Amino acid sequence: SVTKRAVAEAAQHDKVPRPVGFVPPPPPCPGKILHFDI
Amino acid sequence: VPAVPPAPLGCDDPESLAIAEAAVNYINGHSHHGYKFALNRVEDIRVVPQGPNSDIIFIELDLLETKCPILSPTPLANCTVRSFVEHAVEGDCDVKLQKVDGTLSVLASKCHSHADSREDIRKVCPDCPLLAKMNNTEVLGAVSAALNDYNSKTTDSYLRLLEIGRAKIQYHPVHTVVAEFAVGATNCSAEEAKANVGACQLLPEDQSNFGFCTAVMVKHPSQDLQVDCQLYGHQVRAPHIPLLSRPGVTYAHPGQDTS
Repeated sequence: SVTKRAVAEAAQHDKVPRPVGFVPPPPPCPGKILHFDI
Repeated sequence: VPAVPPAPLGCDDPESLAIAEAAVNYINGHSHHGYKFALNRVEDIRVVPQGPNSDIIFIELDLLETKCPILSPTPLANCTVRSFVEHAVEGDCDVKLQKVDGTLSVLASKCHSHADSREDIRKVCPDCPLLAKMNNTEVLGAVSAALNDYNSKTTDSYLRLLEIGRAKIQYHPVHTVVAEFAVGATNCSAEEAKANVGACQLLPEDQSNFGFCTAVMVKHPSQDLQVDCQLYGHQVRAPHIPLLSRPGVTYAHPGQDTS
């Protein structure tokens, strides 16, 4: 059978306990809007 | 042990913004239609290493039209982005660049521009006039009348219409047409044109002199026409590479007179 291990690994990371007040880094993309959203 | 791949470049990283700036400058420098674009957001960026100090970069950009005509010598930094209520126009661009030894060069670029949806603007500003279609007969009539009026009063070169940039029609409380259009100087004076306008051709590339006009035609309850044109003088521009898909009317021959 075919398993998607890469995704599973990521999911496991999500279950790692985070220190209080931990703020995950912003996603690399898309970037912030400089003027307004159209 | 395999080498650890570099962390992906973030869209807001300084390096990404520098790449985006190079791409926007290339797009503005190689387009001859419409208005200058400014960066609104880096949508995505991907770096594909090609070897030591050599990368191929794919960047997706969200741009916004500014008030500066594309042929204007005004630096982009001094160009104001057209506001949301003025019926902004967005550009979606995919650009491929190469970075060799730190030097960036654009390999390919493809852009698609579109005006904001009328419904979005109506929600925010119900009474704001919206962009008219470029081939709207009222708009064409107003542009033609304005350019003829300008040529009848100028002592300089006879100007020909290149293209209409944008136009709006307001019906209440005053029926008004506002249009912006690009013009090109010809080899005739306005006086000579009165005798034989057909002989007036756009100046050759090495002497070209383009400009931009804004016309306001009040149609009801009173009638008034105001037109203001600004010529840029001769400029050397990069060769025109059609990058943008342009909705509306395209003129088969630049300088085709609409009168």
